[in-house]
This record gives sequence, structure tokens and C-alpha cells, in this order.
Amino acid sequence: ARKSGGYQQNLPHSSSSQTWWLFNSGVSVDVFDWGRYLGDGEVLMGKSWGSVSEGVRVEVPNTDSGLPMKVYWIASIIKLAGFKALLRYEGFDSDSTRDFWLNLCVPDIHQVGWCAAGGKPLVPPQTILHRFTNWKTFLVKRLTGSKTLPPDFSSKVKESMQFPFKKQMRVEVVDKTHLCRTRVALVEQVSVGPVGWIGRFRLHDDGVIGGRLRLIYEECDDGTDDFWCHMYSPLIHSIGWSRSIGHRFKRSDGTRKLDGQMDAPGQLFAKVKEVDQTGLWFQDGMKLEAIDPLNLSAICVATVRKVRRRRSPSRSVGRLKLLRLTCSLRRLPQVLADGYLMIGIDGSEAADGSDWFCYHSTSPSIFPAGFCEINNIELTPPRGYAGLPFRWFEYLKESKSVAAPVNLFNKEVPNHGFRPGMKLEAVDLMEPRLVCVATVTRIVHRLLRIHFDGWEDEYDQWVDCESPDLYPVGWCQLTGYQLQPPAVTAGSRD
Amino acid sequence: DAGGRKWEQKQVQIKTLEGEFSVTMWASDDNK
Repeated sequence: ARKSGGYQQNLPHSSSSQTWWLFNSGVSVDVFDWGRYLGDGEVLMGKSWGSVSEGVRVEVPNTDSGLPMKVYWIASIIKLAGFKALLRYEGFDSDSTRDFWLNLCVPDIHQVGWCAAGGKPLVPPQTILHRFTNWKTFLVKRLTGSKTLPPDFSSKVKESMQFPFKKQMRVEVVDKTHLCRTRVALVEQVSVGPVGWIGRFRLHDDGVIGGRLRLIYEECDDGTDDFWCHMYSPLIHSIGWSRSIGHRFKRSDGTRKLDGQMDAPGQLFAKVKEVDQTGLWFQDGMKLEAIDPLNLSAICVATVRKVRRRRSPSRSVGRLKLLRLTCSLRRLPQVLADGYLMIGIDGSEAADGSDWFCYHSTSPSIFPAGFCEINNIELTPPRGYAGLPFRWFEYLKESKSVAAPVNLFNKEVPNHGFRPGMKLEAVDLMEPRLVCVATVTRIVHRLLRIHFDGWEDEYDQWVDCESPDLYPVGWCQLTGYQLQPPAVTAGSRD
Repeated sequence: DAGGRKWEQKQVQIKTLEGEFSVTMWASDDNK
């Protein structure tokens, strides 16, 4: 809520270079124009395309032909930014005044030769028609020895846009009103953004856009109780997951699977790494540092609340019932399997543990005590803690607790390539239906500090470099998802 | 190249209003 009001007050920008293909497809939506905003700044994925690089020639629609029908001309990639390319029509030489940004994954970009194969003649832009009398000589000279896209480029793009989740599939997802438990939800039809076709891509056909799911909690009659997340989010699981690991779960009252509904197959979900729990392992009460799931800007002092040393040998219901009965008889706490932990934020915990949050032990969102100090990050002390400034040594002594051993945490740092200042499209995880223009402002190993452009720093979020909620520039345009432009405030209007 | 892609020289057909001709260009065999 804090952001949606602000975003809705912003007027989206548009430009002719950005919207030509939308108009061609009959879809008219105003979209934020990354082109002007990017300038010379560094952009995520700018150098990450394999066979697509600066200098590669493509055939694209000629928007300056003066003809009533669609014709094409050859353009050269000047710069790459995420999915977007800055293009210059052949014949403009060093004249950059007509350069234009285009998403490379829209259907109307082709390898050189595509037009001839379809019997379409290439037509030079009107602006430069007078420059050359012999276009054949010019093109032979310009194109010989240069690179073009592979012939299967378009089909590879289309292939990559197939998503396995379908509308009415049932999943288990974290209950947003009680973080400590999961609920059943259904993949639902997407209700925001453009509906229709962009070129060959049909939007919102199966309730999935670019891997992002809008889930409606079961037992919600009016379909408004929703939850947005990516299909690879650690917050969603297959039906039965909660039971299999001993996680709290909100049962649906009398709801039966209706016609057309099916449980999403287990192989569709992100897999967690298997962990060796046979030796030293997390124990209830151990202290650590964790990203606060309710305030992703903060890394807080936290406590392990539930763990389980070993996974049960069988996941059958009968065995689990027996296990629960055994636990209850021995007065043992109910615990989690498969390397999952419940984490409570010190000083903010509800008495009944309803705000404990489930993190896997390999999660990049939990850290050993001292992580913030070593990396010069402000650690949020327990609410109401009197012994400020916070010192771990004193705190452990006062709370008669121990820190979780450092070697139990995920220390892998992928060669992610992010650098401070890079622009990207990022989900506001506090309002996860919104994908926003954002900047990487800080990098600590694999952890990225994401700033939402135009917003106060207090809305920044710590996000893992492999998060499914970070996208390259142009992702929203590619998938038809509405990109939230930078907030325009009095101070930043210029 | 460094990404393990094989680049191949290809005769590419071009059609303009003046007629058809071909040029030699490079294309990757694997768009990752």
C-alpha cells in the first residue's frame, strides 16, 4: 500500500521508438521508456548475450519508409542493455540522432536474410535515401564479414517463454497474514496489465506472465485474497510439502478439489540443496542474523526456532502421524525436516510464534552472527533492547545463548557480474505485484542492495543475486508486465 | 569463441528494390 499510491500518481512516459511494435500489434499501452533513462549507465546483462553483441546486424521494421505497408531495413546493434538493444539503421554511419531502443525478444527482429527468404524487399529509411545511389554496393561493403543472429533466434525466444504452471493449479504458499504457516492457493488469471497479443506472443493466456504467478488463496470467495510470486520463489511448494517437513499449515474447511483443478507437479518447483545434518547442526535457540521478512531493508538479530536433525526415513503419512504422536508423547517441540528452519526476529516475535518465518538452512537470507559488522552493514538490534550499541558478545551472554556455527551457512558466492550502479527491473517484495525500475547500490558477496528509483532509501531491499525477483531491463516489455516507473518527487522532477 | 559457440560463415541472401544478391556473414550455431 505504501508504494502503490505513489506509483499510481506517476505518469508513465512513452516514446515512438518504444511503442511502435505495440501499435503494430493493436495493443496500446503506455510504458516506461528505459531508452532515455539508461543514458550511458551500466546495465545488467549488457555483456551477457552469447551470440548477440555490439555490431551484430539484424532486420527490423523500417519506421521511416513513408510506405503504408510494413517494410524492413537492416540495423546494427550499437549497445546492449538487458533484453534491449540500441539500434542504428545501416546508412546513418556515425549519426546517432536516429538511434532507437528495441527489445531483442519481440517477434519482429530477424537475422539478415529473413526478408529475402520471405520475398520481402529491404527498403532504406527515407531520411537517408538520397545518400547512396547504389544500395547493393553499400550493403555488400557493410555486411560482408559482419555477424548476424542465428536463424533459430526467434524460435529460441519463443521456447524460453513457455511456462509450465497453468491456471487452476494448486500449490502451497506462505500465508501472508501468518508467516509461520502455509495455505493452499490456486494459480489464477492475471488481472492487471494489457490483455491481448503482442506480435505472436499471447498475453495472460494461462495466468502466468514471465514466470510470475498470481495466486488466490483457497476459500477466498471473491478472488481478491491474492499473493504474487515467481514460480521459482522459495515461498511456494507442491501440495503436501508442509506435511512432509512438519511445517504449520492452514487447512481449508470443507474445500474439495473442484473440476479443472489439479495439484501442480512437484518437478515444477525450485529444488533446495541437500544438506548434511548428521554432524554439527542448527539447534533451537541459536542466534544468527537474518533479513527481516517484513522489512527487507533490515538485517536483524534473530533466533533459530525449529529445526530437525534428521529427515524421517519415510515421508508416508502413516510415518509422519507416528512421528507426531511420538513427539507429543515425549513433549518434544514439533520440528522441521529437510534442512528447513523457523526463524524468529528477536524483539518482534509474537508470543505464539505466528510471525516465525521458514528459511532453508542454505538460504542466502540468513547469516552468522557478526556478518553485518564484518561487512559494515547496520544490524538492527532487537526492538526495545537496552544495551546499545549492540554487541554480540554481550547479547549472547545476557540471553544465555550461542551463535549458530559459521560453517553451517551458505558461503557460495556465484560469479554474478552485478556491479553498483547497474539498472534493472526488480519486484518490490513488500508489494510483490509491482515490478519497478531499480538500481543496484551495494554488493556484499552475493547480497545486493536494491534501490527503487525515485524512492527513499528506507524502501531499499536486500536481495540475493540469484533471486527470481530480479530481471534485466526490458523484461517487463517482453512479458507484457507493467513496469512501475521511477517515483517522481518534487526534488527529482528534473 | 570464449562462450563455446561455433561461428559459421554463411552466404546470406539480400533482396532490395534493385534486385537480389548474397553476402558472406557470420552466424553462431548456438544462441544460449
